[in-house]
Amino acid sequence: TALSNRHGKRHGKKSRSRCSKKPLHVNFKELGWDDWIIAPLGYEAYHCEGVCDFPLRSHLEPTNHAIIQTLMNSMDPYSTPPSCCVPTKLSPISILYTDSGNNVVYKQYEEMVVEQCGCR
Amino acid sequence: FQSAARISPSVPRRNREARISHPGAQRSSKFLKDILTYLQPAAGHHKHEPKDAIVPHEYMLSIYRTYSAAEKLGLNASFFRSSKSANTITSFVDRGTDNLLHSPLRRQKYLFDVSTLSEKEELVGAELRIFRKAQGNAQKSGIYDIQLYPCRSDRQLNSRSLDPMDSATSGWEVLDVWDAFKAHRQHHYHQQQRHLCFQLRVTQGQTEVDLRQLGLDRSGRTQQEKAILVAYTRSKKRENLFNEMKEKIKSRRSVGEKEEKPRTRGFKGEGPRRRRR
Repeated sequence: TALSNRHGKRHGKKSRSRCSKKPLHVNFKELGWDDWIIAPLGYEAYHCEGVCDFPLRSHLEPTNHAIIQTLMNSMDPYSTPPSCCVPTKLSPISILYTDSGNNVVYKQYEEMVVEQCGCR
Repeated sequence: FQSAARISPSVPRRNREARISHPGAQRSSKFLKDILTYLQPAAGHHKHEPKDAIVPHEYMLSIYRTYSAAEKLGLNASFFRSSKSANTITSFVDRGTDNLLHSPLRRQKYLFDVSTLSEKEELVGAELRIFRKAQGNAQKSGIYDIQLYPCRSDRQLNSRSLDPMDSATSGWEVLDVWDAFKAHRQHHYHQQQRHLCFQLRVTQGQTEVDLRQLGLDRSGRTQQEKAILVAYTRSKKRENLFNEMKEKIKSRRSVGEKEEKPRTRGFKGEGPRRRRR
């Protein structure tokens, strides 16, 4: 039995947003990396936040494990935690920086920007 | 190009301390602690001051601009085929100088410190880019032949023609040095040979030409006009951003140790003040 009303919200619980992509701006200067990163000065990395609760939507691309865990969590929240809201698709960004020999290097770094979030 | 400006670190001290005392940081590995220590003002004196600012060559800036724009358009994978599937492009600035006593200037040695290029990176291309300044009094007949050799061999690496009319305008001469760079890496892998050296000469017919005539002399060159060796590499495994941080910390630490050494001489048990005296 799912512990939710017809709007999909749980009784007696503060409603939290579903797992989704949220803004996260990375500023290399604040990280103290501006002495070796030439460009960009920062970028939009995004992050994943929200709950993975029953029923899981297909756009969250849940793994079979996440479906089982979410189902068990919906039946008994004390025995099993909900599945995790994490990045499921990431994209690269280009960075221009100086290496330890002060050579200027261009590099494409994989998995820097969150494109999609899902339940795992 | 706003992002090209090098900005000195100015993160407020209290912000850094707050970050260090964060519970997540307490659980961090030794490496993360190193990073946090590196961010502290005490270690900051090893950071580059604005006077040491590195001016990137326009070529590197244009690579960055083009590829980051392509990324935003989603042209990622296919676009990189044009750059030999490289995901890293490193520019090494020429450290060679012309011997001013040699007049006419018949040959030039171009010297590059390539020691920072990791052996884990697969070299997929390399080119030597030499800036040629415009010459008003260029000859109007005959074709020039630009020839490139290794410094310790007479085996020609590459050559290209230069029309005398072209010498009236400034421009970059690009010579493929991939084979030479590959050979250098194979032969000197265990010897840790730091420098890659090329010799340039220009002929017209059978005669060697004074390189000054073609605007190739290197005196009074700005940083952006210096020759660069551009290496196109592809990482064999997925790149971790922290590798660069590790390298930076290592190099800063070695600089720091060199600076500290004279101060640490002294008798056992002496305090820092006494050792300084």
